[in-house]
Amino acid sequence: TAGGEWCPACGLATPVPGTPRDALLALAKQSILAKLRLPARPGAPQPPARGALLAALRRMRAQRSDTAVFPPGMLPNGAVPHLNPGMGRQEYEILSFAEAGSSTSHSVRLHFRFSQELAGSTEILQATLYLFWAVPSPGTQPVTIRILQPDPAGPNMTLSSETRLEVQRSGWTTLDVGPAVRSLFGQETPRLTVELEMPEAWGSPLPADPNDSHWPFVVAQAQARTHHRVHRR
Amino acid sequence: GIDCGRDSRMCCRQEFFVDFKEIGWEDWIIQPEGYHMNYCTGLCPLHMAGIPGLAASFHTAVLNRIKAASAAAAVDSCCVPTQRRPLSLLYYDRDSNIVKTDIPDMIVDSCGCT
Repeated sequence: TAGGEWCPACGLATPVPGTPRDALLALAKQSILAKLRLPARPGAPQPPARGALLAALRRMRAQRSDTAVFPPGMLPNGAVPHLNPGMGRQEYEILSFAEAGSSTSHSVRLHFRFSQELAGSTEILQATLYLFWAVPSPGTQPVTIRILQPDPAGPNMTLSSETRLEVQRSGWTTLDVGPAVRSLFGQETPRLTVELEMPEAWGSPLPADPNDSHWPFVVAQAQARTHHRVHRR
Repeated sequence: GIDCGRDSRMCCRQEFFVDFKEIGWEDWIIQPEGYHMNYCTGLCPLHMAGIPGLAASFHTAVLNRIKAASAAAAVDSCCVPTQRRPLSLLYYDRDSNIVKTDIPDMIVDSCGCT
């Protein structure tokens, strides 16, 4: 504030009238980065393909409207959602697209990375994996989805959970990966690894063209962790 | 509260808009296009303590007279935000995930004297 007063009531430096614009711009940057818990602005992003992004947003809205159809406060099964214990805490919605990992003729690994800043300062409320199956021929086909965790003892991966599906036709499938992402958020490099195993005839579930709108993605909801609060008596 | 004019001296809200293009942040912040970093500035003489800007009611005017007359406690009063709202941000994090969050209390809507 260049000698401006420090306002005791609101804990904010009171900009002295006539403060140079650059100083105010620097204050704006610092304020946003601090609130997002970012040490510095992220580098130039690699945006997802437009088709994949639009498809993901449509799926997310469709998922959300399913719950909106029911009276406020009532879930489809009649249960009343628990009130968010962290009412008033800053919430985040994260959309993460898959990175293709190693693959064989009948399996492929997908990686979903989460930033350390978010992982270190938030807790996961829920996380959902969206997968699109392009079934080449009619009939029911077995598919296996494995959630893998990094093995603390070595470079390998350990099986965290396994889900078997019977896929009858092309379409989207969703899978709750909340527990897996929740446990990741306590680790050094939060990266979710998903292994898909399909019938040999299908080939890879990943679209050949990355611009394809059926790229797998994860949607996670998180909220700021509570810091240790000191209550003044 | 009132918004600062060119020659405002009393406590008021000074508007200040940061265009993310201007600071080169438009590549990682998807929405919005800028941030209203308004702030409070101006004097808070004793008789205006507790006033959100200028008095509007007879009751407040009488109260002011009493306070101005009783200069017993020459205590400074601060021009501070009295109303704020969240800043909704949609941005890319460093893994190019898309993140949406509402940062509470980031935009000052009105100012007043403590």
